[in-house]
Amino acid sequence: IMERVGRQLAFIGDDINQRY
Amino acid sequence: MDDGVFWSVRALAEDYLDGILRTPRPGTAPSRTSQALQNVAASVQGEVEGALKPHLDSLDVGSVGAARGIFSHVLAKEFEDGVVNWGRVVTVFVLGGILTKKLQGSGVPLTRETREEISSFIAEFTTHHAGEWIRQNGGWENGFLNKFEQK
Repeated sequence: IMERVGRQLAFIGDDINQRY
Repeated sequence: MDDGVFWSVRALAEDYLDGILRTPRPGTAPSRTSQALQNVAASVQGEVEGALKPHLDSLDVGSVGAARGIFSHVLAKEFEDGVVNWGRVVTVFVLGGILTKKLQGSGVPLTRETREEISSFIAEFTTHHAGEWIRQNGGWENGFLNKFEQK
């Protein structure tokens, strides 16, 4: 579970980074 | 590890948790960096919580130690590809905030000491895994504020 959450957070972080 | 970086990140984390728990410290105004961090984190908090909820609901966060374990494990996975960027740095704080709210939901008293403990592990991770990158990318004052401060 925690590994999946980690991968998802990386994806979200990269998305935030692109948006700003 | 650079002590100055650790303490500045810890102060940011404390301000952030105060914002999450709506317990601002009287007589102190958050710095521009703190305000920008709170703004960007607030704008993505709901989205992150929604995405992680199905997974996080099955994790028991009954103590600060448990929160620290989940935090370290999740972030080790997030950063294992070696990529650091400001968006990922924001998610470190957002995850810390989500775990803090889960602690609160589990009835763990969030005293000043508890919050300092949580702020410390946020700051330790950030300094250790992203401190050098942050320095090379303008630091909080230039890099972070330039990217996220509302113009």
